[in-house]
Amino acid sequence: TVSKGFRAAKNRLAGKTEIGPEAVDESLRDIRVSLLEADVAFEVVKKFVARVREKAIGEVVKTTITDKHGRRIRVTPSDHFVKICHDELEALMGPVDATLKLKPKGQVSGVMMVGLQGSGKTTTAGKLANYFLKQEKKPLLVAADIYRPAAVEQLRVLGERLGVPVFFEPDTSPPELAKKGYAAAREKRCDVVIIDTAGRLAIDEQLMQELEAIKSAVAPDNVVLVVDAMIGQDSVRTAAEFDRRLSLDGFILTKLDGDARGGAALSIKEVTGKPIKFLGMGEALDRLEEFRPDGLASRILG
Amino acid sequence: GATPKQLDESVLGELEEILFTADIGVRTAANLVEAAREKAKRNELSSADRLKSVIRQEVERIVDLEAPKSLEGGGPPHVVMVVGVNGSGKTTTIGKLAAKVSAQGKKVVLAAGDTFRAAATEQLDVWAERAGAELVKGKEDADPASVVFDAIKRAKETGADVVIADTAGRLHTKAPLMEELKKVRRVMDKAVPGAPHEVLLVLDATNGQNAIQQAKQFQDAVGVTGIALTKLDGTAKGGVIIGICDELRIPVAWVGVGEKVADLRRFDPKEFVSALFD
Ligand SMILES: Nc1nc2c(ncn2[C@@H]2O[C@H](COP(=O)(O)OP(=O)(O)OP(=O)(O)O)[C@@H](O)[C@H]2O)c(=O)[nH]1
Ligand SMILES: Nc1nc2c(ncn2[C@@H]2O[C@H](COP(=O)(O)OP(=O)(O)OP(=O)(O)O)[C@@H](O)[C@H]2O)c(=O)[nH]1
Ligand SMILES: [Mg+2]
Ligand SMILES: [Mg+2]
Repeated sequence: TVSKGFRAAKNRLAGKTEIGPEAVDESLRDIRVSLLEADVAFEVVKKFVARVREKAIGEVVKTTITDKHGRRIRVTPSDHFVKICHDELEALMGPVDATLKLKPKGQVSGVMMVGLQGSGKTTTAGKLANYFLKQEKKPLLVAADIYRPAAVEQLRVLGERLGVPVFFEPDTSPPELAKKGYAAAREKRCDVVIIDTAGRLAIDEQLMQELEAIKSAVAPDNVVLVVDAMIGQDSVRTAAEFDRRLSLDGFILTKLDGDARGGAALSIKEVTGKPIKFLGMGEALDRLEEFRPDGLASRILG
Repeated sequence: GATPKQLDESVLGELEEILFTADIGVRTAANLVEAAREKAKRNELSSADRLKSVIRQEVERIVDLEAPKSLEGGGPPHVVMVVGVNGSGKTTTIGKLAAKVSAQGKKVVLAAGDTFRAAATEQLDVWAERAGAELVKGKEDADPASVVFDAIKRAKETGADVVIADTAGRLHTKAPLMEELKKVRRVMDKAVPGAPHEVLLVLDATNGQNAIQQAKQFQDAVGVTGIALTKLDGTAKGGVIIGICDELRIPVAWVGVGEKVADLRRFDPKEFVSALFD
């Protein structure tokens, strides 16, 4: 669905043969509205609009541009402005880097899932296990959420559906569970360990220390922040704090099968510099896609 | 020195930042600023503090809706339907609500209406035990409506005061899932005419503008009598509810402030406004 903001910007410029700075500024106000409505963080919107303004003021008066195949094509100023916004947004969300760091054959690699309560970590852990199976790897799941009622059971059910082993031991701390999970993986000749952790607030000192302890216990190759695509302005606070404490390797954005605009994608990338690796597109375990910026850019702009 | 109009603009800029970063949304923020400007013109106020105080009062006025009684009034049994998108905190909130009912010396039956998600019933089972509630569940992949029907039947048999029905998380954009919810509602009415007496929409306070769509769609599908706003113990402010209260007139009944059984309070407009602006 096209949001009012972006459509207003396009309409404002439609039919003009050249565009001066005032027209650009008016259109940028429309873009700003569109991005805020898309849940892009306030500070990130400011930065984005400043960047686009810089490009547009210089370039939008042109009526021919060179496209990515090197061809010269005629464009209206309105189309050119839209293209600048789109390209700038895509550039900010890229480059594409959907690969997870994996050790060479014969060694155990690790992926640690972290994030706020209810963001989709446990489900996504299952999806990653499925993803690795398809890549002919042998995943093992570690149930390190010892707090949420039936969290271990939830992961066990997912593991069972996939035929993937799930490691858990009662009365064991999460860092210990991670260590023993790796040992179990070696014993079973598994090559990738996926650690599910409990949802937590970035401001919960004790629980954030627990994550640091898990990380230092097993040094997982990938620490991935799982983010609900519906998240609003809090995306920046949360992503920044998780990144500061754990040095994230990337993000997975979930629940994109809904109609949330997903502006958090731009915010978290902009604020941490870390890439979005995957997108969750449904509740089923095969609903995981590698991240591509173009689809999300259109969705955020509206 | 700065003219009153100039002062307004820089003050408005600072207020904008507070409003937007609290997820208040563009349209609601514009309405609030407009209302404040009107008042400012009439009273000739232009100081930063005065403008901020006018906006605070306006927000409080908007969210201070008459909240219907929760957990009582219908039946018996008083039937509560709990709905919302995936991961918002429905099951946890039900556990907390059940504990409140038990604490009043009343009997509560929980319906394990999420027959879809892995270990959903097991999760609610733990909460039922914590809250001193009876749990009625069905077989795996059972029809949610039939589990809810059985729970209400059990409540009537045992003279329970309240039934709280858990439902599977669902995105409001999925028509077949919204139809399923409508069916659950119809079956409740069959079991007890007039049920559900209460439909609680559980909204995650970390959600952005999508919360407004959620409220609209769930309202249209099953009629929402109140909102339970969860995860307010985090850094998110839940500002989206201002637009929801203003446009849809749905009151916030409960606020979730943690993961433990006692972490649920009645919504307090003054507390909400103070957390937002202070
Ligand atoms: N529609 C949709 N639902 C999803 C997606 N990913 C997860 N879910 C659902 O979101 C809800 C929460 O998922 P969980 O995996 O339990 O989330 P979590 O982060 O492990 O939750 P906590 O452990 O409590 O922090 C469940 O109902 C999932 O089925 C997705 O991509 N799309
Ligand atoms: N910090 C905090 N966490 C909460 C609150 N309410 C719920 N949670 C957590 O949010 C996560 C999801 O809660 P659930 O009760 O499983 O959510 P749900 O809506 O039933 O999820 P689905 O059934 O999968 O759609 C759990 O980790 C809860 O402990 C709250 O008020 N504060
Ligand atoms: Mg989980
Ligand atoms: Mg639930």
